[in-house]
Amino acid sequence: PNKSYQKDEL
Amino acid sequence: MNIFRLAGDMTHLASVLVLLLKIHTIKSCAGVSLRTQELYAIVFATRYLDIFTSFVSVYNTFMKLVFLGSSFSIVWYMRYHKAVHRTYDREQDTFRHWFLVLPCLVLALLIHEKFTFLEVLWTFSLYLEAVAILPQLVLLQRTRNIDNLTGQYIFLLGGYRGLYILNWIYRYFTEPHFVHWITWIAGLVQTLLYADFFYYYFLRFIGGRGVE
Repeated sequence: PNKSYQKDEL
Repeated sequence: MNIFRLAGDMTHLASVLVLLLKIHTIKSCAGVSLRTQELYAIVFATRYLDIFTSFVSVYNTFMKLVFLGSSFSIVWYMRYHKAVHRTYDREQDTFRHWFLVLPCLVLALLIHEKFTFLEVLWTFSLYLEAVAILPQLVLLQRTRNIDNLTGQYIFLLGGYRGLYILNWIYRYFTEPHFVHWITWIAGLVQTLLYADFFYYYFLRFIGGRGVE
């Protein structure tokens, strides 16, 4: 599922 | 978090600290492109808009504040601090960096993962960061040899995104569905732009002289 990946990168 | 991304963030932090050290202690920004610094301030301002709406970790928020604070204070120093501004090489730092902003914005409006305000600006920040170093590299060629601190700054700034590429490879193989072509291609282009700088940097570094 293409869950809107949480932007955990800087 | 993996070792590559941590190394990447630390390298990025180091680049910012080296530049702040140079500007704050010896009150000089000789060889540094104000235009690249302005682009980076825009990159962080548009990338970290979610700093108040989505909390990832203390580390994440802290680093965002550091990068936002340092990029804007470096621009302030170079523009308004008397002693520092005097060492700014205005005649040589003439790359039309505003010509980079519009194409990146148009590209972000065309190619993005989701068509939302935050996502488009976030994508714009990725494209802009990929080319933000151009004014600095052009200035570098014009001012011929530069002092070690500026050389180290550019080396660290170029290296951090290279480490992020290793991080993306690692995450691709360890996390299902971790595919982000936009981030990957922008990061690759950004790193490749440093290729000739890295070449000369290592040549000079091995030769033990300053970067020319």
